Amino acid sequence: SARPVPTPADESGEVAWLTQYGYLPPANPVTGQLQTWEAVTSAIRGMQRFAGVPETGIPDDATLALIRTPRCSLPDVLPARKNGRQWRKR
Amino acid sequence: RKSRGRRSAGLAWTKRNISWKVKTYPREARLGRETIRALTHYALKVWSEATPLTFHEVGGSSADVSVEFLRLDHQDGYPFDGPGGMVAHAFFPGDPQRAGHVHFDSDEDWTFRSPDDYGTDLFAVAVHEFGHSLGLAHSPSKRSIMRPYYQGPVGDPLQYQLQADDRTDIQRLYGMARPGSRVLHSTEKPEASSLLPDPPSLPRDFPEFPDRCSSSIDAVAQIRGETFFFKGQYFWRLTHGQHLTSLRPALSAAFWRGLPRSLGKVDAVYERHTDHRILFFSGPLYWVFKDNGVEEGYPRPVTDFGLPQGGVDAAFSWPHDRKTFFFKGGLQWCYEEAVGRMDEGSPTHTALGGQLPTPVDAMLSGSDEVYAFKGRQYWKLERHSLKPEKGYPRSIARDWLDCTGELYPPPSAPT
Repeated sequence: SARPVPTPADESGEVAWLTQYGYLPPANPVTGQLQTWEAVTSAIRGMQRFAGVPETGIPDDATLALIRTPRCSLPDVLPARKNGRQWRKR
Repeated sequence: RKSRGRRSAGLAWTKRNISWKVKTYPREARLGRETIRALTHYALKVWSEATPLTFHEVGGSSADVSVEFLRLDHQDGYPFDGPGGMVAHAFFPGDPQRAGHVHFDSDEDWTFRSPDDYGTDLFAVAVHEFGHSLGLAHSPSKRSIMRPYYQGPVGDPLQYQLQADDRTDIQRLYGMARPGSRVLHSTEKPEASSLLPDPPSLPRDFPEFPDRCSSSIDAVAQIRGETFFFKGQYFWRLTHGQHLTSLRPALSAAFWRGLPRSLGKVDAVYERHTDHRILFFSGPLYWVFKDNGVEEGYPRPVTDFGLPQGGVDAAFSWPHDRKTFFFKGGLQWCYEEAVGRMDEGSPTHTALGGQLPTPVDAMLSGSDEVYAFKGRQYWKLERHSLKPEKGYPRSIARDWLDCTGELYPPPSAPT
């Protein structure tokens, strides 16, 4: 189910947006720009949940309108920080 | 569990007194520099009112929070993209290299008190970005100022207050404001001491202040050892150490009580060394002040001095011989304050002619030197001959008014 598929050209902007704001991890350098549909759908849901629009998992009009809205450049989902236990072990 | 720690980027400032500075401004903007600085002040004040934090503006090169207007890729990993899209960003306190850096996209059409369709409200975005600077992450709450999407103006900067969620989040990092504590305004300096009261605070209607870094000067005076630069209805004040009391100019009529608010500009100001009264000249009239209150019976016509009815360009007073020199066009007058009359032979052709562009805008005498001001430049003059010394003209903005870096507009542009 995690089979990588090429991202259609007309959706690459949304994928880049989801990646930029922390909803989607950066593309695997081995597979280039490929993302799994599940990962993209999950990222869209995450974005919709954060923005407070219906969680459809697809880039519907409400979602696209938000993507086009001017905004702050910082990610909404911050990278996870290493926990203290890991640091101590190192 | 849902909210705990979610809104915080995990780190906060350890200090409570935080300095700030607007380092660069947009090149082409509807908003003037002073408005941008005022909005920055009020956006920070929103956060200081909920916490024990205080913010103060500094004029030097380094500040804890530095605001810049930048374009496109500016080498921090968050390139801007022209109008729309990404409008601003700020770095968290935990960022070792960039904590306190706040960047606005210079290509946005930044506005203030304009309808949403006309641009992006700088105050709304600034409050959001300073939230990041203090350690807050984005919020999913539609009412939060930390929601990542630009939602239009948030209202009057003087009235705006944080929503309960935002207040709770920032207080989780810094605690609550101390009861009875006073917000330190950027016009105030804790160390400021002076014979004269503090300049007035920012008027409610945000007039467009003159820009000290690109303005010519109407008049300059040394009063009780402090230097005052007058421009239009405003003045800047330099303390004994030649440091600006505030980067923001103060309204002359609010400080010099009795000077008409309708007065467009002053031509000349000086302290009379015989009795330490302060004299203001504007067009055909002059006023005499004791400290910062006008004396009874003023204004009076400048013809009292034997000056022409149209007034003067500049004046300065020598403490050594208690003589005052007035300048108008290519002429100068010497007035003997002790006896209250013009020197015989006045006016004469000024010694400034041929050496400096005339008419000069302003003259200033220190304890042992004389300066002439014209446009955005000044000259130091030899005391007796009034001929310019070598190495002049120099920049007024850079040497007197604490403007560092690139002066905008460039010095070659018309004043």
